[in-house]
Parts: sequence; C-alpha cells; structure tokens
Amino acid sequence: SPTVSMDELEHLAQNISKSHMETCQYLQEELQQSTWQTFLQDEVECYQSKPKEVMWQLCAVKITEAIQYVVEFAKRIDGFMELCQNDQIVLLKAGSLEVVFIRMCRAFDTQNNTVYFDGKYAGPEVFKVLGCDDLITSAYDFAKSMCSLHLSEDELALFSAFILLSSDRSWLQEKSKVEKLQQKTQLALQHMLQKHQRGEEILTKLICKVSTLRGLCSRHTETLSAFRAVYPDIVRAHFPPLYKELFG
Amino acid sequence: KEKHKILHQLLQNSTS
Repeated sequence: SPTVSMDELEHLAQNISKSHMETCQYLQEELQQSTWQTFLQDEVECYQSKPKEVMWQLCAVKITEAIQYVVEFAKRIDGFMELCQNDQIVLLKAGSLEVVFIRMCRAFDTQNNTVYFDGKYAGPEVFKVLGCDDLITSAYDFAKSMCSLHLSEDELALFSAFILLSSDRSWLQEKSKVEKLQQKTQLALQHMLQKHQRGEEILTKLICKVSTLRGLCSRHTETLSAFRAVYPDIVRAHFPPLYKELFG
Repeated sequence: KEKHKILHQLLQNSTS
C-alpha cells in the first residue's frame, strides 16, 4: 500500500466529505422532515395503473437525476479529474449507479420499508408495474442492510468514493493510478472508522457490499435490456440521453 | 468520445 501521512488521509477524508455534502441531492434534514409523507393507497394505485413504459421512463428520469449528482461528486474528489478522460468515463459508467444505490440508504425509512421517490416515501409496491420485483426487492434489501450499519455522512462519503474509484473495472488505461487513489480512499475510510471507534467488522461488512452492488447493477442492466427488447422506440425516443449513454 | 458525448460534457463543465 502507498505511504500516506495521517495529514494526507485527514485532508482526503475532508475533501470527500465536503464533495459528498455538496452533491448529495437531498439534505438529511429535508429527508427526515418528509418521512411521515408516505404515498396514500390511491396514490400507490395511481403509480400501479400507469402504463409500464411511462413508469419506466419516470424511473429512468429519477435515476438520471441522481446520477448527475454523482458525476458532480466524482469531479470534486481530489485526483479524479487528474485521471485520463477514458478512465473517468469508465469509472462513472461502471460506478455511478452503484453510488446511487449507496445513497439510497440516506433516503430510506427502515420502519416502514419506504424510500423517498417523486416527492414522498414509497414502498416497493409503487414500482410493481415495472415488472422487476426481484430487482426492486433487492434494492430495498440493500438499502435496509446499509441502514443497519448506521454509517455517518462522512463514512458514507468515503465508502461511495471507494466504490467509485474501483480499480478493477474493465477498460481502465491507467489502472495503477486508480489503484493508488482507491487505496488512499480505503485508508482514509479505515482511519475514519477507527476515529469513530467503529469495530473492524464494519469495514469487512462494507467490503462485502462490493459484490452485492455489482449484482444489483448487472440486474438493472439485464432488466433494461429485457424492457428495451419489447419497447425499443420508447427507450430511443423518451429515455434521458445520459441514461442511454451509461446503460445502453 | 462520440459514444459518451453527454458524460464528456458533464465532466468538462466546471463545478458550480
């Protein structure tokens, strides 16, 4: 592992936390104030009675909005913009949705298994018409398990950066440069967890999430291609261009 | 580059 001073780790942790807070889309206070606002039964039914393709499009728009914040987050991480453009794109293509899934736990209410979506808190039944119950259930389960770790915003920020800077993504041109950045981020995360007197097992649990996140994202890709096979024109004409670039 | 036009653009926009 690279030799990094404590000062450097502190500095990186501060930079990543600040970047996260500046780009987190919703402040914790906003989200907490809305938890009592869950969709009423007739509103749930309204989502359920939308045509499948309309609901898909709405979700694609929401995912794209969230991803734009993740792109901003990446740009503010020290060292990210110093990577070659190919690698910036490779990392965002592979990791931006993973960070959206991580961020989902901030907007998740474990008490009633709902997530902030389209202005209120929504249970998994809201997404029924999408026809991908497995993916939705897995995303909710993932958010729930992330919540059970009770990470602070700083820890969440560092974990998000650690995921974004994954050096094992295919097609990286300067793999070792990414590797060094990721290692430094991991050290900063470790340092932060120690400082917060969290047990060693938290880091192990977080590292285990890497494969869960990859599974979630590949399931999203599979679900999208199944949808696209039936509705190619809808995707072509109505899905956000950034979404198509990332997942096309 | 053409394939990731929007991502390129987002990366090039200065952070606000």
